[in-house]
Amino acid sequence: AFFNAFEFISSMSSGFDLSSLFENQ
Amino acid sequence: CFCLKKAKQHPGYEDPTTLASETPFTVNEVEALYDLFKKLSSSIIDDGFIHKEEFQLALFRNRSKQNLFADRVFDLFDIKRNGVIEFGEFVRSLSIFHPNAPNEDKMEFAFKLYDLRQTGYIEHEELREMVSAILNESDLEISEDVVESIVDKTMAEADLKGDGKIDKEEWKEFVARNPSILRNMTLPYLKQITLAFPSFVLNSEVQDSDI
Repeated sequence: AFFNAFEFISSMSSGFDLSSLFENQ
Repeated sequence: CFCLKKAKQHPGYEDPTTLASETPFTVNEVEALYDLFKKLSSSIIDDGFIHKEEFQLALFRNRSKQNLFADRVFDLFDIKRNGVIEFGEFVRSLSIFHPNAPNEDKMEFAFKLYDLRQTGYIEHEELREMVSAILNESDLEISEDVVESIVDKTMAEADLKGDGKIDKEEWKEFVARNPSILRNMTLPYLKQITLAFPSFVLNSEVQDSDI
């Protein structure tokens, strides 16, 4: 279960995970 | 000079020394970020700017994938609000994600990101909308009642004044109590950017220690 909604968003959001900018290049 | 030449050839290009003086990056790292920027900004239209489709392509390997959070991040990177990300905007915005950037800046950026309608508050309805957006992009199936209870519980914890919305002050207190919600605000890659994008080997004759 998720502790709070922001925790849920930051854990699950692919659009807010900018590591892909580096990994996908 | 090398920098002037680049500025002439590439609209939106900014002197790495200036950008390094305003951010936690060294000149070499800014040069390396320029390599990454060139790749991203030429993936669809080679005009020296990152367009939204290029940003989506870089994040998802799919130029037309719609995503609420990618849209918000793009809009915040586009500081001039002219529909594209310029090199200086790219470096200044990414600098907030540097492991050594002030936590205050990370909190501020995350607040703006979640303040979907830019009212200065994160409202109950916005939080609900963001949770629903995450559910839509994942395979998780959570009932409306459970979503509502997660959102209600979070609002009750964060909205200390009880006016149905989270202001910046309340956000700071909430983040202090739940620091892990800023985890997406730090990119470890930014500490080793010159290894991944080693343009400094070719381009920079200046040692960072000399600056």
